[in-house]
Amino acid sequence: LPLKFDWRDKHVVTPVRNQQACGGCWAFSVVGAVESAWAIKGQPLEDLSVQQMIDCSFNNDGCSGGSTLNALLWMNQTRVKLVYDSDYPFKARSGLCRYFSTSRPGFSIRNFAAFDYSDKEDEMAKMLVTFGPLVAIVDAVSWQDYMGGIIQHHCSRGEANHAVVITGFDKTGSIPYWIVRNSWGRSWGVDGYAHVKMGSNICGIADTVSTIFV
Amino acid sequence: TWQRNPEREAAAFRESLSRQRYLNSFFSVENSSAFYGINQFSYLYPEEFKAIYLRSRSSRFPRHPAEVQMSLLNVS
Repeated sequence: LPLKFDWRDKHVVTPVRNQQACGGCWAFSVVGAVESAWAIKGQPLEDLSVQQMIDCSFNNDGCSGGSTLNALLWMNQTRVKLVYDSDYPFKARSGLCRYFSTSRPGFSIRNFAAFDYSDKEDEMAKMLVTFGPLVAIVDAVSWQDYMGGIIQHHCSRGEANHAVVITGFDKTGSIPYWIVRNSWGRSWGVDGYAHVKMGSNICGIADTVSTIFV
Repeated sequence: TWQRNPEREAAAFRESLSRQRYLNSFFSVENSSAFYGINQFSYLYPEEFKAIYLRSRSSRFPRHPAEVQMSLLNVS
């Protein structure tokens, strides 16, 4: 594994978005990972529709909350194609699902893998480097006040409540850390990103991790 | 859908300042610790922040299997 790796350096990560007062982090994280997976495959990097996932993914509750696993199962079972964000823009509230003809350009997934990597964060890093950004669920209660630096305290494992995308890691300094893309806008954290210490399952970052295959 | 209440927001903001002081007490320059401060969420009480932004449901995933070694046949 390289000491430092970030999919942003390959220009396959879309800009940080803002979920506003919509509890749709689960959709932002999955859609973000799908965008990157397709860009890694050679497709142009494009914002895909988070609103489509919020409105259409059953077994989830739109802006009232949801599960990344249910979102991925929905994509996998229905083979639904996520359309471009410009075709189905984000409204920060749940709405009725809009359907598109199958001829409309869109992006589906081939499969996904979901594992608990606690105490195996090196394996998790391998998955990231091999397949693309990872979807993870973390305890983000203390992230309300986060401004920068490496998160090493003030959060728990086993109390996951927020979905994010891990785009890379950096082990060149004394404290190795994951590079985590959030969906609270660019003014939060480090240009919209958080840095979370690697190797100790801080905030439960390795407990519920999904890899997307396209 | 909630009504904005300046007094409540001011009280939440004051609570945020004292919470951030506590969180920053762990700060250490040598190990690049996280630092905490005023941002767009400082006018929210933690329970409000959680109710609005932390809406991901958790799932239990299987443990990642140990690396499997396979022997390859007919490979020189």
